[in-house]
Amino acid sequence: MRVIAVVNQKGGVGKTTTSVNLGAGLARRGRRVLLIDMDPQGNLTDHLLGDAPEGTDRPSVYDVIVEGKPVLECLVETGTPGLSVVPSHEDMAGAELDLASVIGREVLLRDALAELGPDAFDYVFLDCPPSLGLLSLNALAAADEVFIALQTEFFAMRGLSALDRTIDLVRRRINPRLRLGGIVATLVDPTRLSREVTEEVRGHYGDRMFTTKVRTNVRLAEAPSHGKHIFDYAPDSPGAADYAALAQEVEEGRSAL
Amino acid sequence: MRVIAVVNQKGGVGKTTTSVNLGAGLARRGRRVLLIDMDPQGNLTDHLLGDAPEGTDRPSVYDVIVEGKPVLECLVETGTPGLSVVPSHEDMAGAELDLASVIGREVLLRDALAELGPDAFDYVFLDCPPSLGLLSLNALAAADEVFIALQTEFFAMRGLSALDRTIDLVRRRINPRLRLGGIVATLVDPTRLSREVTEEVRGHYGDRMFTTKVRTNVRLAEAPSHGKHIFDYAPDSPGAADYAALAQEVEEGRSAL
Ligand SMILES: Nc1ncnc2c1ncn2[C@@H]1O[C@H](COP(=O)(O)OP(=O)(O)OP(=O)(O)O)[C@@H](O)[C@H]1O
Ligand SMILES: Nc1ncnc2c1ncn2[C@@H]1O[C@H](COP(=O)(O)OP(=O)(O)OP(=O)(O)O)[C@@H](O)[C@H]1O
Ligand SMILES: [Mg+2]
Ligand SMILES: [Mg+2]
Repeated sequence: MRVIAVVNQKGGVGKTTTSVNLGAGLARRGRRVLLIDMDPQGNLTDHLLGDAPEGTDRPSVYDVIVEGKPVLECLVETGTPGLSVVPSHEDMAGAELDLASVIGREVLLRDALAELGPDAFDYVFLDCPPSLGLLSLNALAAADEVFIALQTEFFAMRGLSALDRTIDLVRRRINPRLRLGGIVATLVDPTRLSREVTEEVRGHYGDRMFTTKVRTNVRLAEAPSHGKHIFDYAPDSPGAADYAALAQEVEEGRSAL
Repeated sequence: MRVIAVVNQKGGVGKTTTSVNLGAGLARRGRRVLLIDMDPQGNLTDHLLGDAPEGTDRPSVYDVIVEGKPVLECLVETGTPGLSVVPSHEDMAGAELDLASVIGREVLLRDALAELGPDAFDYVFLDCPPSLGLLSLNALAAADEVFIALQTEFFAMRGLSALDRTIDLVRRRINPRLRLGGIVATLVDPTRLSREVTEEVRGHYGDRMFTTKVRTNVRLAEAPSHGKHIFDYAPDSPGAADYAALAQEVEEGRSAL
């Protein structure tokens, strides 16, 4: 079971879009994939599940982390075979203070996932909020790998050094097996800026940058309002092609081209 | 003095880009503008000031909020007349926990700005991080108005109801004068999605949506890597035209067209 945290404290760089569509791409290849929405905004939950039925309070990752409920009791099946979701909940916004005095507050998710056993899923993706607070730390402590979603623009690139330092600290103090699984270039445009940032990042990270780049494609931005991942919404779009190629590259560990 | 918090917990929607370029647009009209970088990522600081000289530790908004230093001692002049910045600092990331047991932790910025007196600046913009935690709460408690930067896409629109509720709570419990100054449509594309979201938001917020829309323009994304706002980097670009029109609309309170 590969547990992968999708992180970047820079906002709006395609963390949720990548978690959903890469997850769906791997499920379409026959893998069993669990997506955990660690973001109080709940965009991944919105995208694949929509609102909880009126008056009900479906279990969420809040129950897993704060109440200690088992993961398998909190997951919801999507319409796609092999793709399940542990939803977010607005109460997650208060987790930082709710858990401030809890011993081992940074490893609550790690221990919850440990109960699953090593073969429950092939992939677990942890979609993180745009910060390096307690929720992202829980994801980094629970993960084997980090995927950095990176919009190829100036501000997103500037944030990489702070992100590197945080990953390094988590590896040294909490999770020695944590490694950089790869950098996913997202929202790639045919502009000079995109090319310059890509070259600079590739110079620094080398082959840890996935060969597959996810191009800007409006179908990817439309899909959430239809409650579908890209393969159900626009299977012939460039967005579907890019995430299918990325799924192949992630699975086979080499360039998908 | 108009104190304006630029907020949206959704990441990457143009909060920083709007704070910098609307601020610069107003300074070019002869106004005295202060920009305060409330985001630990420090993108506004990166954009206009770059790195602090090696080995020095310039004062920051951390000193204002946590150490109680006067604002005027922490501000830095930019190259643009009338445009000053209170920089961010990485330590801000720890503010939520540093201040957890401080009485009145949500109004520290409000009290610091109160010391400035009503005529120190014409405009003060508070660039917020992509969350509704303590730093954004400080901004909402200190502000007279809220500008919501809104990318015209699905996830950004979904976040509006949670943002409304937070603004309402702050108004009722901490800052009775807080009002919605306006919604700035950013990263506007000539797509059906952009149009549909704009229409839906206009239907809900009516004339509280600024008439001026900021179109997607790569010059706006290039400007930060040159350390310049749009008027110095690409004065003839659509980005400069849009932020100049927005500055006029903000100042004159009516449509700039
Ligand atoms: N390749 C793409 N092409 C077009 N639109 C995209 C692409 N990737 C993401 N988007 C859109 O860009 C916006 C930001 O993406 P997304 O919400 O996935 O980023 P995020 O990093 O998860 O944001 P946050 O930091 O708020 O969690 C969304 O409106 C999304 O639909
Ligand atoms: N109108 C625009 N045209 C082109 N690029 C833009 C525009 N507005 C913002 N950008 C770019 O989009 C990205 C997101 O914008 P920005 O960083 O200002 O958003 P933000 O809401 O401040 O993000 P965060 O939530 O991380 O603080 C940046 O790379 C910025 O340069
Ligand atoms: Mg997200
Ligand atoms: Mg910003």
